[in-house]
Amino acid sequence: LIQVEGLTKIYKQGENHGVVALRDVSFTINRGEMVAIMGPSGSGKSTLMHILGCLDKPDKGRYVLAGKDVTSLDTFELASIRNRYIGFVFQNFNLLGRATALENVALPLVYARVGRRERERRARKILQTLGLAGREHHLPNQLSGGQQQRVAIGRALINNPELLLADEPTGQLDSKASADIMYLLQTLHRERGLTIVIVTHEPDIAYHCQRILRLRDGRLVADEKVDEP
Amino acid sequence: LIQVEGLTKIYKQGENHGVVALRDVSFTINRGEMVAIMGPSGSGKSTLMHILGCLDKPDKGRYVLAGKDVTSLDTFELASIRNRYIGFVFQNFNLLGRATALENVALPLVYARVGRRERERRARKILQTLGLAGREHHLPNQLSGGQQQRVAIGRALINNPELLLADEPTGQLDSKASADIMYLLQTLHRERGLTIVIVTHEPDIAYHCQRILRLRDGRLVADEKVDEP
Ligand SMILES: Nc1ncnc2c1ncn2[C@@H]1O[C@H](COP(=O)(O)OP(=O)(O)OP(=O)(O)O)[C@@H](O)[C@H]1O
Ligand SMILES: Nc1ncnc2c1ncn2[C@@H]1O[C@H](COP(=O)(O)OP(=O)(O)OP(=O)(O)O)[C@@H](O)[C@H]1O
Ligand SMILES: [Mg+2]
Ligand SMILES: [Mg+2]
Repeated sequence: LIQVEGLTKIYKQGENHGVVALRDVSFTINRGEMVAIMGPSGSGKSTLMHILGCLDKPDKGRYVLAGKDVTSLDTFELASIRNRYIGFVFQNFNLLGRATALENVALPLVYARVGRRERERRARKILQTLGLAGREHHLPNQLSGGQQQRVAIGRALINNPELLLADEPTGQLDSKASADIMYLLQTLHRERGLTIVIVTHEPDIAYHCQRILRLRDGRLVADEKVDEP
Repeated sequence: LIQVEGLTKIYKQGENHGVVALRDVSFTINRGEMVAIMGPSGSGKSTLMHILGCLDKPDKGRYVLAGKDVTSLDTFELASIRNRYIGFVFQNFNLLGRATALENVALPLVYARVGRRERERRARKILQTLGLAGREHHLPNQLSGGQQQRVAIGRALINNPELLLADEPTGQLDSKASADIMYLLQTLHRERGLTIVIVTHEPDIAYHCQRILRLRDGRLVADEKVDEP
């Protein structure tokens, strides 16, 4: 499903100063795999996730998604791919501040041209699954940190993506809510063959996955298979 | 140092609907203690922290800080207390988007009327301690999630507060960076008698503290002493 080769990303900071956020990263992820990405703060994980999610382009290297060379597509084609195939949970959630939890979760269905009553039905259902019943009409600043995170997860899943990219999806959650989320993701993985890439700092979360990619200073330094428990 | 009695906070949501975020919470924290606050997502931890940090007032109950009844103070007096005595690490960082890491960290010193060269010297020093040398002139959106979190921690500590309130200060950090932060906090605790209140979901962090207060549905349900290891 995913093939990256030689991905390099350099942020220019002034004229003579650049941050090499990713350096020559190459790997393959097959359809239906569940992969964790780990590494120190600043090692390039979110940068990599943005490229995988078609939100950003590398400065060097190639990214082939479901057989298409993404680096050659234009903005409209990328937006269409994102809406149809990809669910993205951002590290800082990126919710719309003036939209309710229900509206935020339903947003991908607006782009997918789903009718209003069906959107509302699906959004309510997913909020209930995530333990947010009673919070539908709250704005993000009327939600706790962990509740905002769960709205972001709901928004990423509501359009039944084939690829879920989750940047530290349980960072704000207590252990029970974290376990519930991992159980939900593993169910979707098993029953729908959802391909999942999770950035995490927590070994517990990583060992729920089949494989761990480790970054350090923008390089891929390890690609480990997780032993079956 | 801290005495709260019967704290209650109710968020009105429309005319007939309210969320009881805190319900009759009472406890005392002595000067020099290091206390963890734990509880499920939505249980009222951040709401409690905002009241302790003089950023919000309860609807019922009293908060006495260093002998002063905070609930009777006006906006200016509260702002002055916050700047002089309290360092606050927000769950979502609350950095100024158009200010650099250096400027964000130095901000409490501007309010404290510290001269520019001294501010810059102290801000650089604390960024170095936090592993952010080389990132001084980056804006928050040019920093990784864990780097933003560390800037927020630096800003909370730079004016040598007597009380540190940290709402999930290691949520975005890998285990090494987390350990470095906890080591820094414990050093300040031991050497300067800093009073520390940390909201955390992670038992490792909580067991670095002397005491754990547990919230559930807005109530204080436990107040446990942590055994010495
Ligand atoms: N727009 C930008 N301009 C300059 N440097 C940037 C920019 N965005 C990110 N960086 C730098 O690129 C590096 C990688 O950032 P990235 O966000 O990918 O890290 P990360 O692995 O996700 O870290 P964390 O675990 O803290 O979230 C960091 O050192 C960061 O300072
Ligand atoms: N402005 C608001 N209006 C309405 N309800 C609110 C508001 N702010 C918070 N709440 C509600 O109050 C409750 C407590 O919120 P709080 O942010 O204190 O929880 P928390 O314990 O910090 O959770 P988390 O671990 O997820 O950060 C939540 O159920 C939340 O939905
Ligand atoms: Mg990141
Ligand atoms: Mg909170």
